[in-house]
Formats: sequence, structure tokens, C-alpha cells
Amino acid sequence: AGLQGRLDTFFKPV
Amino acid sequence: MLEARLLQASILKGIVESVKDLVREANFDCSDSGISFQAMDESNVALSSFLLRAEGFETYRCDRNLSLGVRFSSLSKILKCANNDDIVVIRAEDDADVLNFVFESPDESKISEYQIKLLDIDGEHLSIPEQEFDCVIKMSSSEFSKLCRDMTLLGQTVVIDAAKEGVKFSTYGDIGAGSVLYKHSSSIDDSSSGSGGKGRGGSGGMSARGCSIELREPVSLELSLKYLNNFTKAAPLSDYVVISASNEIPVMVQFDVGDIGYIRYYLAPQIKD
Repeated sequence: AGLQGRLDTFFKPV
Repeated sequence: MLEARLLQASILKGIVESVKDLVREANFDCSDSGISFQAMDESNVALSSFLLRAEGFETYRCDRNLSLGVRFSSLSKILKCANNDDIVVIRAEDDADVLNFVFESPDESKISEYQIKLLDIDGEHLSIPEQEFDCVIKMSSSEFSKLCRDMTLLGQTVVIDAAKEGVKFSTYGDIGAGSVLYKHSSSIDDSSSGSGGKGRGGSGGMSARGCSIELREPVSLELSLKYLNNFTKAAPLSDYVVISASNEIPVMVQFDVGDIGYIRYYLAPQIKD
């Protein structure tokens, strides 16, 4: 299994 | 002020139950178009969101935009006091520090009133880009729940491989490996009765094991089963689930909630070493 990705690398705060 | 009257408490109970293990507290954003919410889990891996449209309520009034900070464990406790078929009225005054709930039995013989204290939450709002996904999978929500449960018996992650032949979910772990292949089935929207069994009533006459697959590009994505299992807590709200995926970006898992709205989760994929 790979490493768990994080959402904040895809979605940025408004 | 906000005043929203919902005919079925079960909808609100179901939504809170499907989010409370992922998010501790968050703002409910209320506007004249409805009530929405968006929050990430503490490890920034999964985002939960929902929308309840104003038109989906029996009556709905929101004079100005309100951000109501709620703790899900408190909300869950209060909503346990409502019966599934109770009518719920949600009410908040402008600048109030409490959220009021009235539960009315369908025959109007019992009226309960509860309130929870609101929190001041400085939650950040994330911008989620509108995107077309390369693969959109639609299947019955109970089948998706079983699939995630079954995969969890073997492994901690599942690989979704979507190709022309169908979509394959596979996992492996200490005791061995397993995979389930779904071929594209048009019967998913077929309301006629067939040998494949039916969904749990409701609209659409969902085939129990049918799976509709729209594919633009082959997709291969590895996802955490712990989070997917959490998402399946929304399965009682909807006959079917829609999984939208592209390579190397978060997957979107959506459960439509009747005509009133939806609950939507995003999950960051595993990164290949």
C-alpha cells in the first residue's frame, strides 16, 4: 500500500 | 432568523449519524437557498459535506445568512430524542447562541422541544474545483456497503480499477487477497422486476447487484477502507451511491437524499511510493 494522501494538497482554503 | 420544517426526522438523524464519526464540530451554513455544511476530518484525509435545499423542506425561512457552529455529538444526542417519523422544526434567532428543535409526532399528539448550545467555530472553507471525472460508478448503496465490509475482512485499502471490461475492486492483506468485478449493467435504472433482486423500495427500482459505469479514461486508484466504511453510514439515506473518480485526485462518493439534497464525501487517494 502507498502512503495516505491529504486533501489539503488538492483543495485550497477559500 | 432561520426556521425550517422537515417532514421526516429520519433524514436529519441519518445525515448526522453519517458525519459524526468523521467530523467533531462544524458550521452549518444557512442561507435562503438551504442549509449546507463542509468539513474535513482531523487528519485532512476526508471531507464530508451535505446540502439540504430550501425547496426540500415543508416550509423554509432564512432572513439572512447564518453560520451555526454545532458539535455533532450534541446534535446526535438531541436527534435521538426524535422518532423517525416525527416532523422537525429547526429554529435559530439571529445572533443566538442556541439552536432550537421541535419534534412533532405525525398525529400532533406529542410535541417535544430541545435546544443545543452553538459554538463559535472558525472553520476554514475549502474550494473544491468543479471537475469532470473520468469514471462514474453507480451502484446500490447496500451493495457498496457490503463490498466495503467484505474488502475490510482482508485488507486496509482497496484498489479501484475501472476499465472497458468493468470496474474491479481488489484488496490484499495478511490472510490473502480478494477482488470483485462489476460489469456494466444497464439494469441499474430498470424499474421492471427481474431475477437480480431489487433495492429497498424507493425510487428507481435499483437492481441489488447492478452497477452502471461511465468511463472516459481508465482509472486506477487506491483508497483507505477505513474511510470508505465510514462513508457507508450514509447508505440508509439513499438507494444508490455514485462514486466519481479520476487518477490521482480525491474520489467523490455521493448519496442523494430524496429530493432534498445530498451527502457527499471526498477522500484523498493513497500515494504510490
